[in-house]
Amino acid sequence: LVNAENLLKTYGSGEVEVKAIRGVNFDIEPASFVSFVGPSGSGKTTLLNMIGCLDTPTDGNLTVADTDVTKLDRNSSARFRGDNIGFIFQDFNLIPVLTAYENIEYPLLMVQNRPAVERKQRVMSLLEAAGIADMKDKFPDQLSGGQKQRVAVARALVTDPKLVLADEPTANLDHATARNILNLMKEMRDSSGTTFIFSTHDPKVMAEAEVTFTLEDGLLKGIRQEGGE
Amino acid sequence: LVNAENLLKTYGSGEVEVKAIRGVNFDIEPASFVSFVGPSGSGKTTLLNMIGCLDTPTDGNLTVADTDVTKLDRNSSARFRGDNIGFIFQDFNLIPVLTAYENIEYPLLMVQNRPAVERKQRVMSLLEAAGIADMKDKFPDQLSGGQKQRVAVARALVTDPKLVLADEPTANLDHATARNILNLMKEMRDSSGTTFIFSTHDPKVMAEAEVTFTLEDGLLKGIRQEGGE
Ligand SMILES: Nc1ncnc2c1ncn2[C@@H]1O[C@H](COP(=O)(O)OP(=O)(O)OP(=O)(O)O)[C@@H](O)[C@H]1O
Ligand SMILES: Nc1ncnc2c1ncn2[C@@H]1O[C@H](COP(=O)(O)OP(=O)(O)OP(=O)(O)O)[C@@H](O)[C@H]1O
Ligand SMILES: [Mg+2]
Ligand SMILES: [Mg+2]
Repeated sequence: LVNAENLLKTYGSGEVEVKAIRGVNFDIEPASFVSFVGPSGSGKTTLLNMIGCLDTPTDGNLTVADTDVTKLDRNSSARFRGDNIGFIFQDFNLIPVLTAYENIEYPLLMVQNRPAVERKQRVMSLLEAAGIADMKDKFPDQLSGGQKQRVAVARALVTDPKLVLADEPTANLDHATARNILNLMKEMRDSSGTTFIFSTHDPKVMAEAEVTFTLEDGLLKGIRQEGGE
Repeated sequence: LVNAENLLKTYGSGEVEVKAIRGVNFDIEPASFVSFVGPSGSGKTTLLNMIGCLDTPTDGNLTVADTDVTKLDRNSSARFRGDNIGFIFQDFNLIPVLTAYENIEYPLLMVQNRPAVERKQRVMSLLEAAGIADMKDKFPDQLSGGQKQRVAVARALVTDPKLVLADEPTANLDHATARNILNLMKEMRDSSGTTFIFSTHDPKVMAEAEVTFTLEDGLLKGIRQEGGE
């Protein structure tokens, strides 16, 4: 689903230049669980942001769902994202003036323009699957950290995207709640063929990944396949 | 250092009433590492916020450093916090328009009014101890998740407080970086007699705690002491 060749991302210039991604190459198959691991500052979020068309590479090639995403302009980029990609951000990015329900409903309404009956059914289904149905009318500042994280997860999954980019989706969750979320994701992978790419430090997530890429200082230092070394 | 008796916190009222803390009792000794664990939504952040005078209990007694904090008005509360308590928030709460250095310096300047030479020495010392000295002039939106978390840690420790409340301080950190931060905290406990209270899901943090309180649905369900069951 995703192919990267010599991908490079540099922030700033001159003395404050940071090479966050220094030339990476990888292939990611559809309907898979893939994780990127690595120390803080190694480039995981930067990489997810480029795959998700939220940021543009400085150089290199990047294809997502048969589309060369390095060549998309701003409007095409936004449309491509809305049609294909769900995000779980490291800092959740919930809209403070919308309730949990409305935050999850948002991409169906504003981006995909789905009919009301379908929206309600999809939103309620995910609220229940994430164990937060009784939170649906609460605003983000009335939710615990892990409850907010699960609203972010539900919002990412509600459009049934081809690709979900999950930046540390279990960081604020207790063990049982994290397992519940991972099972929900595995179910979508198996039933809808969704591809999940994780940035993570959580051994539970790593254990589920079929392929694990290890980043260090902007470079891929290792690739581990399930069942392999 | 902290004593709670029949502590209760209720949000909202009537049909939307949430009893986040339902009557808890505990004692916390000075110069200790204590952790509160429990499922998402069990009341950990609510409890830390009350201990830290960021929120008031609905009922019950709460004494911190020999002060009955339930009786402090808004100004006294802010002064007490500034003099005694450092916070690491679940969502970091960095000030976006200040650099990493300035975020860490803020409590020394605006709250404790320390002299310039002392401020610089303390801020640089913590930037280095947290492994982010080369980040000092970056703004929060130029930092990775784990780098922001470490700025939040440094800011909480810079005033050498009696009590540090750390709400999931290692959630976004890789193993080695988390251990580094925990060692820094243990050093402060041993050298300055600082008390650390953690809310956490991280086994590494739990393993270092001398006392672990288990919360479930707003109640204390278990207390485990180091070396005990
Ligand atoms: N907008 C930006 N401007 C300048 N530098 C940046 C920016 N965003 C990230 N960086 C730098 O690029 C590097 C990689 O950042 P990135 O957020 O990808 O790391 P990460 O692997 O996600 O880390 P973490 O595990 O801490 O979240 C870091 O050194 C960071 O400081
Ligand atoms: N401002 C608020 N208004 C209404 N309800 C709230 C508010 N803050 C928290 N709650 C509710 O109180 C309960 C406890 O929240 P708290 O943030 O203390 O949980 P937590 O143990 O820190 O969870 P997590 O591990 O997910 O961070 C939750 O059910 C939450 O929805
Ligand atoms: Mg990151
Ligand atoms: Mg919390």
